[in-house]
Amino acid sequence: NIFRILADLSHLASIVILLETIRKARQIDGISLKTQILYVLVFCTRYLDLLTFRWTSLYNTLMKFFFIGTSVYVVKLMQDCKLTNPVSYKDMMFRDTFQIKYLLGPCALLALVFNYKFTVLELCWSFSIWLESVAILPQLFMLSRSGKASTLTTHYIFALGLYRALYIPNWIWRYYSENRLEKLSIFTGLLQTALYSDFFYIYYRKVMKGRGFELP
Amino acid sequence: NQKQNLHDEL
Repeated sequence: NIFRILADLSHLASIVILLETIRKARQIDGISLKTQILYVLVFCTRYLDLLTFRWTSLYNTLMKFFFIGTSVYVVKLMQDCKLTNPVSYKDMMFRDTFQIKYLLGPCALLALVFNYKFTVLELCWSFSIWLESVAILPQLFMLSRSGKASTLTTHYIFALGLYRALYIPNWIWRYYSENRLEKLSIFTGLLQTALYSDFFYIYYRKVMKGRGFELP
Repeated sequence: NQKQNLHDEL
């Protein structure tokens, strides 16, 4: 359906914006390495089903490889910055102080409690869906601490948040058209979108009106 | 069939 296509396109767009930002500017100011590492973990644990070769569609498979590949590539580009732009790297590390163990622990626990089947594949999938819902927190924490961000960085966060928000009408659509109700994704998707809500509001008030992102 | 499509989203 249209919502799901738009959501996936928004997800693709967010990654393209991020890659272009890092490659063009040759700096990583305001981008959280911790959030990017969490996304590598999210995609690697979610798409383990690639190894079972029970592929849903060519579209799904290609997208899965794309998300795993680009998330690893982003982390590599950011690590390269240690050599090519040490000032920017040090500045980023100085601000990227969110303790991710407070996300990893609870997500592992939630995966053990809420899952569709007690198998390695399903537990990893559940872990990834919980982790994705909170993976943006180090990035948002960094943003709130520095108080401002480059417009491109905010476009990246917006596109990334929009992707999960657009999955919500997709789930409503699928409930009525296929009687499909996949509770874990829906709950974590709502949680994820809620975490973005503050950001969305400021983005709408400031960036969309061309005023640049600055926190009150 | 329902089960196979459980994770058909990204």
